[in-house]
Amino acid sequence: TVGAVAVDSEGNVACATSTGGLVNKMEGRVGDTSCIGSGGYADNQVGAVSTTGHGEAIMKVTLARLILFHMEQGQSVEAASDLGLAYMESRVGGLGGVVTVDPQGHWAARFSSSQMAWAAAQKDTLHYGLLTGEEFTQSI
Amino acid sequence: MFPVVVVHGGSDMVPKERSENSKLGVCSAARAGYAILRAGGSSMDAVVEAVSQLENNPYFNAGCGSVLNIRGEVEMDAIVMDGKTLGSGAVSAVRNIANPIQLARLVMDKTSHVCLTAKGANQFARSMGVAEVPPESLITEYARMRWTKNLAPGTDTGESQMGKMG
Repeated sequence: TVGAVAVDSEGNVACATSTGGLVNKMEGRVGDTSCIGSGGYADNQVGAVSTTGHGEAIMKVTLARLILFHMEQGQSVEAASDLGLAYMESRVGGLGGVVTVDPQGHWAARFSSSQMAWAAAQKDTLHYGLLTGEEFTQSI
Repeated sequence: MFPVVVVHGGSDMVPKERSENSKLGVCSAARAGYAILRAGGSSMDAVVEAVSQLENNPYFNAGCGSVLNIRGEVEMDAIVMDGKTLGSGAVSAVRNIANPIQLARLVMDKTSHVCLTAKGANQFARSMGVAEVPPESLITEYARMRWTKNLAPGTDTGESQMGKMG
């Protein structure tokens, strides 16, 4: 799975997510990616999220919208992302990862799985990583 | 407020020999999305460009490089959402399309629907003039190897999927 979220200079947020699905999936199986609120969600009043991971688990907790709910309640992008992922793991045993932004340009790349390739570009600096806790930076 | 784009690949285990290309891929996609933002482009244009680049990168499970279903075929899903209007568009189980994310955006921009699936999605693609590509062009050797491995005698396909990420 791949995805992206962004905030532009006018404060508009957007998300995009795309996937080939699960290895050897049943023909016709559709996961979280194309389901609004699960594979992604964007609302200028809150923020935007794109997700990856256990598709069926993500759908059961509507992970993207759940994270934005936590942000509506005052949580930061990072805390809301962690709360959503933790709830999914404890409630339905699913692992995954997300990228999240709010309209002010705060961003997070968080995952409960062991790995997720991610990168963020802001203020002419590129941040990226793969393993938990890993973050490299370079000038754009 | 500073414009920002954040991109991700899958949360599955990335084999060591593929990890460097995965990192390079997300960095390149983020740069492409950021270039659009820096030029005054919209967040929607930025995320579609970033994801299109990742779909074209065979190191990721989307577009070219997608995993195979039980029949050894590629079926892809994609979604876009615009935070300004809450407009969204999606496609599911679509085949033979190089960039499903761009088709999802067309669903958002050109129809009153939220999601089109399978043959209907492909029919919509044709009506929009989106070129279909040969199925083999989306299949990598790595995807075929994983598919074959999961077909091995004694492999419980359902069980083998349980620990894998989409």
